[in-house]
Amino acid sequence: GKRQYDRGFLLAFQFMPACI
Amino acid sequence: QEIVNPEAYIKHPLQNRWSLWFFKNDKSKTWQANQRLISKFDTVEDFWALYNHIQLSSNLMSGCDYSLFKDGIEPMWEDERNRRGGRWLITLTKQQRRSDLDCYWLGTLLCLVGEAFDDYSDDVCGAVVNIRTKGDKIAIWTSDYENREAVTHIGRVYKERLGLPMKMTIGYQSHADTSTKSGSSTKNKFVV
Repeated sequence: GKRQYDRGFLLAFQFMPACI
Repeated sequence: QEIVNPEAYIKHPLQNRWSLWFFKNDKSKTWQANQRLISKFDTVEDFWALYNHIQLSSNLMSGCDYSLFKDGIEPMWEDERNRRGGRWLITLTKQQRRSDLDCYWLGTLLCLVGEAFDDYSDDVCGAVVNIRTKGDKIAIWTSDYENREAVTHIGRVYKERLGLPMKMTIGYQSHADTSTKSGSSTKNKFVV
């Protein structure tokens, strides 16, 4: 299946520190 | 033994790799030279790293565009994947630059990277925001204006996701019509 992400899920990551 | 939750260290992969382009209107250069690739990303985390780093659309100078396209598709009508396509167009009033532009553009980006259009997401090529004095524009570009089912599904979901009022309609225009139009308005092939 497709990797679908809804708005709420995506927004939850906006200010999460990104891992490297 | 320490058990590590993979959620904590694996980035969330997107279905597609995306390219963000920036257009700055410099009249001494060709249209193509003014279109610059900023960066590519293919994870949720890298999308936000880029988005948080760049200017909001509402802070751009008039004549500028952002375009987000699937990797390998250039943000122009002439690209093979766009040639037979068209766009769902949202035209904003001058006042909406302050109230709605950034929210609608972010909503558009989230529809793209999150593959909001189900099986019809494959028809999506990208999206463009045009910053213009007379009124800003946001559009989702799809690959084939004759794919009625895909085009109308994308339009309906797009309108719903942005939370546009029921009474507000948005139109879909083919690039062929837009590029050959003589007046200021292009006829709509579909409306939702």
